[in-house]
Amino acid sequence: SPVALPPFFMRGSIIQLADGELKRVEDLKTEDFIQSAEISSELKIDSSTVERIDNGQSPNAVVIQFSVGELKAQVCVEVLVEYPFFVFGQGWSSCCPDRTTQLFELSCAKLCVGDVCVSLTLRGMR
Amino acid sequence: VPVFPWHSLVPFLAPTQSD
Repeated sequence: SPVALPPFFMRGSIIQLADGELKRVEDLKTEDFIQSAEISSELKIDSSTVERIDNGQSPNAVVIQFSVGELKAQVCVEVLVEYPFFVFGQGWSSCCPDRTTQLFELSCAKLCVGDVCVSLTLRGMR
Repeated sequence: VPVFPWHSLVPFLAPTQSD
């Protein structure tokens, strides 16, 4: 398999917001990301819309094409099917929610074309 | 207990080509 999923997606992982507040990964809300990015001097939240989901190089991988930000830049990422993205107003979502829940005990919705995910860019970047 | 920064959790998506 390509890469192991990072440990912070495990249910119960402690996440520090930009204002110092600690939350569990499963308790994060859309506002937590928005407010943290507002405080950040370097990072900016972008809306990344899922345009396509295709099979990846290995059976447990997918290639997700996003349309990023106001400029609608097309960006492809290859991830494991269980990799969770945070969808605005919905929360954690992955291409295979059952597997995400099985591996990380993290409740997930199904990531679909048209979903708008939270992503980051650098401030001041064009 | 490890504490992870919020920005680890969301992908950094930026166009690879600049204009």
